[in-house]
Amino acid sequence: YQTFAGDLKWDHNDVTYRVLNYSPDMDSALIDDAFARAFKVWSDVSPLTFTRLFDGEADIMISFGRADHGDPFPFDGKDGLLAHAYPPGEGLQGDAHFDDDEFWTLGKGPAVKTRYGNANGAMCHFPFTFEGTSYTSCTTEGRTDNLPWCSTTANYDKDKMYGFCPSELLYTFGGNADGAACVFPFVFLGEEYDSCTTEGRSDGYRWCATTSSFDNDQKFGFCPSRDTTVTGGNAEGEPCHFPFVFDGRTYSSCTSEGRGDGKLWCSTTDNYDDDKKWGFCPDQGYSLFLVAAHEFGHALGLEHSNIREALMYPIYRYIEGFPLNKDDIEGIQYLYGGRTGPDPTPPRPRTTTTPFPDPETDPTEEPTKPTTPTTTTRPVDPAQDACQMDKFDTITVIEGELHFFKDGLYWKMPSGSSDKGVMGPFSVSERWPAVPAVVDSAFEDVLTKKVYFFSGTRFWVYTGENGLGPRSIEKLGLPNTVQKVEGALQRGKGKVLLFSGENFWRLDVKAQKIDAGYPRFTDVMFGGVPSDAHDVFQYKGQIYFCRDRFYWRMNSRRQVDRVGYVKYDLLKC
Amino acid sequence: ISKGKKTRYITFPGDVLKNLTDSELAENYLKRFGYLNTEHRSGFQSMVSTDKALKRMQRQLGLEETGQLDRATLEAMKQPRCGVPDVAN
Repeated sequence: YQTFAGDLKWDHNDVTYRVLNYSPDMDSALIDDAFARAFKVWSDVSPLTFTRLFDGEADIMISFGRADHGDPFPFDGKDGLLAHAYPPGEGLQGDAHFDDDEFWTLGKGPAVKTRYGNANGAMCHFPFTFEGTSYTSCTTEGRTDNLPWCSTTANYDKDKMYGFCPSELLYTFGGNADGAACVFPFVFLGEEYDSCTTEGRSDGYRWCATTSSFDNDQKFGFCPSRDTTVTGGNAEGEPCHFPFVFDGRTYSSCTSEGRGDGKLWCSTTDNYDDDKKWGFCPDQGYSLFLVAAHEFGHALGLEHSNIREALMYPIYRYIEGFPLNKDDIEGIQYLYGGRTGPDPTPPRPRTTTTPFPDPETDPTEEPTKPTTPTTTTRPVDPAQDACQMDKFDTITVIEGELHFFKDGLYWKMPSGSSDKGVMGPFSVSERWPAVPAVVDSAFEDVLTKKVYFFSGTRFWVYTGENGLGPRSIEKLGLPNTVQKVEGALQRGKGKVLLFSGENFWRLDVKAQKIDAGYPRFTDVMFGGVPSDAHDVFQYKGQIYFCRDRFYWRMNSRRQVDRVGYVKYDLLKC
Repeated sequence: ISKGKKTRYITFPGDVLKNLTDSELAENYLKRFGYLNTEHRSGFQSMVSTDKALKRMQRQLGLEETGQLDRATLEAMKQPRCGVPDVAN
């Protein structure tokens, strides 16, 4: 990964964004959702939060535009440049621009969200069957009002679930008409229009009046693209006309004839040779979610990566699922640190109170008298009560005290005085700021008192308050097939066993290298414990292997001498 | 479709023309994405040669570093991508 010169980054973690306009290619709800998901990609792995503003200046101002769109870097029509964004800072800095000459989708063809009908806004299902015919796009068949519709399941005949597709006859977006439908014909500068037009605009966006006269009422909106309409060319937003004539030949589907770049196009009238009206046919399009996640990476301070699998690699490729690569995560965490703490939840105070008087046992007390409960403990979210946890991310001993980690929090059991009960929760990020919320394993080196934390394929080392990392566990000599280190066990001075899956390795802590002769099978060395233990640690001279709520305790002769509950025996709940 | 008629390429009205030669395409690409700086801040001409710029671009995109405008490099230059320069100015 790379960062901008001077490691440009936001000086606050609560970053704001604002969507200034929308593309006609997708419903605004889908666009909002794509942006929100793109931000979540980054907030999932960093301490950043993103809040949407609806007016005023946000850190990240998001807009769609074509060609010259108001900054020094014009777009270039369909394909080629898809979007750009500026590194963090004031004004234009931090902003993200998307080329609206692209066909924006979710990456797999037109993403058509329905309105009205009976499908509650579900997405169209293509292909779908209607009266025995299969449709791969919205259709006006079966209707007399010319409104395009689709089935939201594979078979309309069977399920009868449907909704209306984007159409200027149904609604507009942007403008000043609150989404009202177009009115055709309408008058603009004395001319009559019976379809959406780009006249009067320099940005190429199609618009219409929402009353019969724009000249009189000045009410307008932008026309949503239909899923069958062309992009680019000189007939943006109009549907293909099949069959059409081009160069004397008749075509009944999109063609790349006449073009050297192989792109599919169609005529929007019956005869291209006469009318010269054309556009590119709808294709898979570009995933707005993926491109936005990439651009937001720039807006947060990341430059292009040279790792082909990284989201921050400059060339677009469609992928399913979570798009971040290890490289992207390391990049954002280099700038902002790891994500710590659980998802924000409203605090619910837990109070331990003196009991209300029992009227039967205490007849002197007036039963109806209001009594103020006495709070004896600090408010704690019950969800953060160690005794409510079924399973911990890791358990280890630090400074002689048993520590229990879970989702950015930890509890500790003071040594030698377990009567006090467990203390906490405490925030991992406050004590070890670089450590991410989920700690797979941890150990304190008995010689140096350094504390090692493992999360996924990375680890951090803390000496007191000073942290180093993350570093890749591959640097220690663990193979790249190890996805996480699930347990760590001190074996004498300077040696630690690291557990993952059914194997363990021995780490020479001083050399920071795995010793030769490893991995070994856990069940060969430690018979009788679960092979899928997710916590392994040493406590008071005995080894504990945990699975879910249970532990298997092994004595110094490597005999399992007890199986018990973490909650009751270790946490003293 | 009537058979036997030779395909001819036409200029579509309203099309954003990109019919550049390979070397024009490469030069534009290298300049646009920061590999080929034409000027220093002082205004003197840069000495970065095209083959060096190509190598930098090939390294950045994980291609074989030939320093030549080979097919893989040209293909990479034609791929849809982000408009932020790869090499900061």
